[in-house]
Amino acid sequence: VPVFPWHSLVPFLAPTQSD
Amino acid sequence: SPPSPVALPPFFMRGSIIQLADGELKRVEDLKTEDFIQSAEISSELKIDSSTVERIDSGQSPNAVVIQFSVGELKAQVCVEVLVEYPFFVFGQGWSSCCPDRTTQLFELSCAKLCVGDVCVSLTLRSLR
Repeated sequence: VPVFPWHSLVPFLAPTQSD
Repeated sequence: SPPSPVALPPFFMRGSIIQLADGELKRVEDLKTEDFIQSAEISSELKIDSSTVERIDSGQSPNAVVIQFSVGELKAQVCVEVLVEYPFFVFGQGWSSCCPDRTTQLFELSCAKLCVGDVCVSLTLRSLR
């Protein structure tokens, strides 16, 4: 059974440099 | 132009086993807000941010949406294009998507309707602060 890390479920929303 | 819709990953399927930062295993449908907060507290690299849904617009394909978030204390504006069934975790509420019926149909994951004003769990790098 595959086990997935918790952080794979959460979107990575980083402000971009161009903002 | 916005990026392509994010393809649907397998771990949103009901029954998927998720490992928290302290090693504890939980099913995806059993995750609570505290699990994300506590896991991020342990992490040296990742930080939980509150990302508020500001707008939800149609995407470039019929089953895609563009969601605009206001991220973190700085309220940085970030847009993501995802399939309508893509679930986000809303603080104090749990899994939510733009089309909860479809999420439930595809993943058997019970879901609320994602709405403008909902505050979602998101991640940033600690070093970006």
